[in-house]
Amino acid sequence: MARVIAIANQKGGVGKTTSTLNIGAALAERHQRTLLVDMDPQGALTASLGVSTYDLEATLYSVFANPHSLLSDLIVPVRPCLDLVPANVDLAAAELNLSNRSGREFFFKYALAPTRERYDFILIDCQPSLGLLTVNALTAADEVIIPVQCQFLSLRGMRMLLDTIEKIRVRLNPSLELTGILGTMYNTGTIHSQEVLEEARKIFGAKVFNVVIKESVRFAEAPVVHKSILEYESRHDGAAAYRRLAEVLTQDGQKE
Amino acid sequence: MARVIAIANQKGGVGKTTSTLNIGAALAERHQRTLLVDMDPQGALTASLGVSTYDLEATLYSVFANPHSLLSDLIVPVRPCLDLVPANVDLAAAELNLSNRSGREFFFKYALAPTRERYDFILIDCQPSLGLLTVNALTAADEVIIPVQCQFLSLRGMRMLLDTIEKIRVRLNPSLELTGILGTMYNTGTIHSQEVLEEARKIFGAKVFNVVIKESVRFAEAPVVHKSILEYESRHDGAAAYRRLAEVLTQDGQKE
Ligand SMILES: Nc1ncnc2c1ncn2[C@@H]1O[C@H](COP(=O)(O)OP(=O)(O)OP(=O)(O)O)[C@@H](O)[C@H]1O
Ligand SMILES: Nc1ncnc2c1ncn2[C@@H]1O[C@H](COP(=O)(O)OP(=O)(O)OP(=O)(O)O)[C@@H](O)[C@H]1O
Ligand SMILES: [Mg+2]
Ligand SMILES: [Mg+2]
Repeated sequence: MARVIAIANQKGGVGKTTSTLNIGAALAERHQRTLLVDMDPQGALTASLGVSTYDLEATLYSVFANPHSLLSDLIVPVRPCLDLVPANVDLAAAELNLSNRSGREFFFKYALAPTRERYDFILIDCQPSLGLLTVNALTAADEVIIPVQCQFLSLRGMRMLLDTIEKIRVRLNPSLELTGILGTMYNTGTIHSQEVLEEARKIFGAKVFNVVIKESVRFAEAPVVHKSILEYESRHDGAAAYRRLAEVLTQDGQKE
Repeated sequence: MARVIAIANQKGGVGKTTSTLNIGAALAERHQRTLLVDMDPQGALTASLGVSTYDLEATLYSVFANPHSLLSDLIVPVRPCLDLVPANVDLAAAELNLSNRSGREFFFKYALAPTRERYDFILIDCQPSLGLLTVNALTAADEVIIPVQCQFLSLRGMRMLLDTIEKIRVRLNPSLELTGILGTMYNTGTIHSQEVLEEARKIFGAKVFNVVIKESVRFAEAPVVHKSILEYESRHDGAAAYRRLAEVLTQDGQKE
């Protein structure tokens, strides 16, 4: 039975898509059967893997629009042990369609259920919002990983996200757990990143992964050629960090 | 009559809040009466100016919830020639409240109308989404400035945003014009930023401002002490760049 992990943070540009892609790639490298789900109408994850949505008959939107549509029909294999459910701008309509429907928070959970036993991990890339698509992801997931850019504005948004996660646990999904907070874009050349990371550790303690992803332009370059950081520059610090994180996750969520 | 400019991009973390704050501060420095509107429930602009929303009786949410509530009652002076309409998490409820109401796109435009003659510029900081709050901002605005991080993933989201702006111009707001595309977080040490900026200029031509904001950790530090970059480090490259941008805007939108 797959571990379903939502990668979420309503703060924009903190490395949600980059983390979903690279944690996924690192898990696949460890021969874990992994499914990535692009839950963002911008489709950054889909684009980062070079999957074009023009010639696809259906994307994630169809699961929300047509309850008989099967998630398994949408799956695109992208690497050994790594599959993708792609998204495009149509998915933005799902949010408006869902808002008046009963059980609107559970559409994705029901769509995902038949697929869970085919995978060891299912990672969901969320958009920078706490709207219905993200609520659907958090309701379907057992776990949440929160990427946080090591900057003040990113850290201050955490309170709101944790409040939302708690509400979802109480009302919609009692099994939802915070697996960890991942520091990203850590800029070794400045004090600011260090201060923010220390502050995060002070507030959230062991929930903050020991693994931190350092800032590197390689992360911006890799999506251009549709590669994960592991493929783009296998010996890079960032590749090593995501590999360590995948190792932590496969030791059944044990923290380093 | 104020020029109303929405600062928008559904891609997260591209410098929308930072640009709203610093363009605003630079306009105020030129003695232009400027109003900043925080249209993001995360309230990053409000936090960056050190305005606490706990002790405020009302925030932007109230103009969406109660049509008789006056925007002018919400205005908080923050610097000479610079006022703020603050936001907090309550604003997230506005999006759900609005979705079934007729004229839902026009709530903010009507709320803003009586205030326009008191200012020379009104800048609206949008959240990383194309939902109803951003649509309200784009319907109330005459102009749009689009910050784009000089990275591949940020540039690729532009098509979707320009399509949305065009739809709003056709259906809701015929006077909406794209004033310019602002390159942000330009990393001088790498080729990637340069390539992305060149690509943007190739596609969007003169719509891309000559002024580009370079990457600097000072931008991450300044919000911690509730200062604009102009106050935090007046001789900084970034401060000069936002001042030049304000100059371009006050020469009635003439491009450099
Ligand atoms: N460790 C890193 N160092 C430097 N750049 C990074 C790093 N991780 C990601 N990036 C780059 O930063 C930008 C933002 O990352 P990404 O798009 O993954 O964030 P996001 O949280 O998914 O954004 P959104 O909120 O728009 O969905 C991208 O251009 C990405 O290539
Ligand atoms: N030119 C710059 N160089 C380096 N860092 C910057 C620059 N401009 C902004 N930042 C920092 O990058 C982060 C993202 O910027 P900001 O929050 O303004 O983006 P945003 O588009 O408003 O994000 P969101 O999509 O979450 O609203 C912030 O921590 C900010 O301090
Ligand atoms: Mg993303
Ligand atoms: Mg912002």
